[in-house]
Amino acid sequence: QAGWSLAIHGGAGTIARDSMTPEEDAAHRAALQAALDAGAKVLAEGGSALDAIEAAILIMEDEPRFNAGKGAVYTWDATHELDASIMDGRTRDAGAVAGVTTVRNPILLARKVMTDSPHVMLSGKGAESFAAEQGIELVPPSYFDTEFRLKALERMKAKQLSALDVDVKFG
Amino acid sequence: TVGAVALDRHGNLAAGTSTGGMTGKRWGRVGDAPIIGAGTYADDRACAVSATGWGEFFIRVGVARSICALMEYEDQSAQAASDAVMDDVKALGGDGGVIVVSPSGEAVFSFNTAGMYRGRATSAGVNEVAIYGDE
Repeated sequence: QAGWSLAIHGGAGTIARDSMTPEEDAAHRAALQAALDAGAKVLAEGGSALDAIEAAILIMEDEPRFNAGKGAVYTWDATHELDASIMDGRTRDAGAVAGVTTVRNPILLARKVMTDSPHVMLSGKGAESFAAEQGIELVPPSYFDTEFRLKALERMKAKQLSALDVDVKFG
Repeated sequence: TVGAVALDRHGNLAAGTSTGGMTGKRWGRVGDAPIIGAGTYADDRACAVSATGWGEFFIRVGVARSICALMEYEDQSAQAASDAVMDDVKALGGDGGVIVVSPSGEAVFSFNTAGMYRGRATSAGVNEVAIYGDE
């Protein structure tokens, strides 16, 4: 029987050993393992690569420790804007969404764009209208609120009071 | 940002990426995660890639598609192609990482940050998660 393979990530950055408590370290590893296990189960049972990556990503989107879905960071205006994409290597079909604010699991919407629209990318309100038509779960924007992410925004603003600094950084 | 790439028993590859973007972003800024060819790409003839990092640089380099192109046209390994493209990102001033799966089942990481939340599993028995760069 042919083999299968899976890799996942939950973001990269300045992640130092002394920046996390042992409890947080363990919680992150457990969350990664849960996502890995979900995808691996699909593949081990003969499921498709698309279903496997969806299973893994859904768990990470629902895990507030990662910057996606429930754990999305805050914009400057203290809102959340989520993006996602998916691609099928068999056909090179692809789907993507950008700047959605009420879609609980953007990866599901990206897959719907791929399978149920003639387009590759939808954005903003239009993407959310498409989501509603397709029966994708919508949530109030407050669903994505997390206190530790809000504090991160407040710390950033406190350090960068100059609008010019911010413009340079993100422009 | 989170992502996953996979090879199934039928020899098909897939890639996906999802993100909340960048803290404090303005003006409807969009990074590489939803950009096919930058943050995500999959082609059964080449590889499957999902990226995370400073999106503007990943878009400029066309990270995901470039890795697949090196593997498809120059027959580079997944690790060599990923490292070469991430070197290009670093040379421009960007940082981040990628996960890659090849048609033969290699599952590799490449990143130029201190750490990356990551994991991989294969039918050959690999099953591991890691966080820091020295793991």
